[in-house]
Amino acid sequence: GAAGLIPEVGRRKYNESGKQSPERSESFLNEFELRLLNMFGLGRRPTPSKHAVVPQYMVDLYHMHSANGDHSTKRPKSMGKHAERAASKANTIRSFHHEESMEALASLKSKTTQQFYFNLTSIPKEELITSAELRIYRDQVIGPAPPKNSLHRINIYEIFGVPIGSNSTEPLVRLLDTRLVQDSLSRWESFDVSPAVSEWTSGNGQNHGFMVEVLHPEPTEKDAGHSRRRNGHVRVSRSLHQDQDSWPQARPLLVTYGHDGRGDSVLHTRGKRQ
Amino acid sequence: AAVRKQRRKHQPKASCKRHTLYVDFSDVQWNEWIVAPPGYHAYYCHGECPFPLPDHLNATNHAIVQTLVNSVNSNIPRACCVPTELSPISLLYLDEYEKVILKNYQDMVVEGCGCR
Repeated sequence: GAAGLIPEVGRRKYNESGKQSPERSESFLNEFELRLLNMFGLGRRPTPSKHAVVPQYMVDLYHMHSANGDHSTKRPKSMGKHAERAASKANTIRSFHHEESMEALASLKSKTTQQFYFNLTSIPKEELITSAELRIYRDQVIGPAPPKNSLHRINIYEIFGVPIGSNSTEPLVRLLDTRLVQDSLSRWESFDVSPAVSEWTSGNGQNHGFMVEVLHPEPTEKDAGHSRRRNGHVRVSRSLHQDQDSWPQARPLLVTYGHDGRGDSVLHTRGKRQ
Repeated sequence: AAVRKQRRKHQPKASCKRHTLYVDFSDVQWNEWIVAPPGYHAYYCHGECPFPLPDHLNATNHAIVQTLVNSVNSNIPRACCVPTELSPISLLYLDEYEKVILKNYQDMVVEGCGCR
């Protein structure tokens, strides 16, 4: 592929046109190249590797906006209400996977906690993040009939870092969202993490990441092995699940909704205008 | 060919209007990082702004006056055929950090042309 956004053919034709001296034409082309990069809000031409993963949720959001004006039919089922409202005002929707090297997984009998750090430094300063959702996938629990009260609670915390001078290694946290879930369903859960992400991206708070806490009902003796499976059904870590192939599409996803002050929202498209 | 050229010379040039233009992102090698759409209908404006300007050419008062002056003094150019209405499109793409972004870009599709 071309080094920049201007196709090699176009670059060559312009250089050979003789309209400018070679130096001038090169500087004109470089200026135009910067103009194109600025139009797309890019620092340089993207060169994605073959392993780049496009989350299905982002493809669903794309199709949702390209529906002819009637978004309700195309709205992804697992889209949080707060996210739908945010999407109607945002002109930029970004998705992030967490840095696996910075995970901190702790799995006890009745509780699993996982710390996630998402690198948000690629969000331009001029982009105001109005909302953000943390999406976590839950597999249906397979196996002997789960106990009747097979409910789990999933808590999402913002991490503030370990208090200075204290002996404990437990970080200071703030609860952002919580949900009681039935483990007999496979589905995405969307949690509203807007307060934390808006602070981190506006420079008013330090991004120490999130902590996800999954509380399982007290396991009885007979389903001890079962509780190991139940821990793994909330996809918070690659290691908690045998099926590694599905991890790239089932791993946690942070989605931010923002506006850079240029143009309409993503959901305000020609279709809607017509 | 000479006859065709002669005939074309006397043929009135088409007046200002919107023409189809499909931008295929693989033609400009952007398909490596733009996930969707594979291209889009951008359209473009082309054609004459003749004197006297007909109403449907969506001209401003200034363009009407400028084209009137052109009819007496050809040093003053006629009005230009330009987009008068544009609409946005959204692109799903991978940025330079391989993050997936859905972004709305304004003024990417010509909805209407006119003489300005």
